[in-house]
Amino acid sequence: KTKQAGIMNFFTKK
Amino acid sequence: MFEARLGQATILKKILDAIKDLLNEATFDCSDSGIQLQAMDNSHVSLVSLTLRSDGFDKFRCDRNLSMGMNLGSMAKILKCANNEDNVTMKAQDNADTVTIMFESANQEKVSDYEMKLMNLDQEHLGIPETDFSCVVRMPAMEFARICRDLAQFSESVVICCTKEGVKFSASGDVGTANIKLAQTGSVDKEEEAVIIEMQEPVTLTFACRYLNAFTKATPLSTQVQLSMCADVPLVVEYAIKDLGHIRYYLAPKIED
Repeated sequence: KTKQAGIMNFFTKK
Repeated sequence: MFEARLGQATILKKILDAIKDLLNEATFDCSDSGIQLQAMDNSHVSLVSLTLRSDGFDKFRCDRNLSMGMNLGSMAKILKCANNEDNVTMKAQDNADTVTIMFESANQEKVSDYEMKLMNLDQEHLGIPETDFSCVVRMPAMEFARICRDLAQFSESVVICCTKEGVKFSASGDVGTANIKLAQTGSVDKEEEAVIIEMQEPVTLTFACRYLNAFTKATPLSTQVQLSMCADVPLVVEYAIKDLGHIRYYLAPKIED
């Protein structure tokens, strides 16, 4: 079973 | 003063078609180097990054950096009023709260202009780290669109597995399992028909079909698409916009629960 990761887990806020 | 002119409204129509399913509104950041847009979709799973270089425009002037928040539904209504071959010019004064979009027919006999209200969007800009991708696949954009459409019938997710032999797209659901394998092309007459794989390490990643299908709305912009993959980082789906720039979509992977 997989779950969707969020994009902000990978990119940092500028 | 900001002014940007493109020879053909069709390019702007295609760009809008490529982003409006993912984004309701977006900020167009204008500077003397061109126009940039970066925005996450509503569910914060994907990120759209659009770059249009100033030298790709027929005319480009931007005296001061300008951020124009636009409702993309409104922009779509305006672009629907243009013929594909019309010239299109976007104009705004410094600190303006509206943008004017003007269409001129090739023979200059019909000129129309539309003034659109700008929005103040509080959008977060994300820093995208440099990544050494394990696999980079270049393939015909139409083929990628076809694969995403076909596999979406079988599952919400598609598994992309890239090895030196080729790239495999798989989907598994109630109906059964679907696998589509593409081998690297040997010699092709036309560059746009090639499948090219640059692999450092094999990689297998799972992604949501609905986002991949949304990205393929950019297919009319480019003959080829580039997929860049690395374990546990977002997929990058890139479409070049000839002589003007590119659109990149970043999609967070599905991970083991």
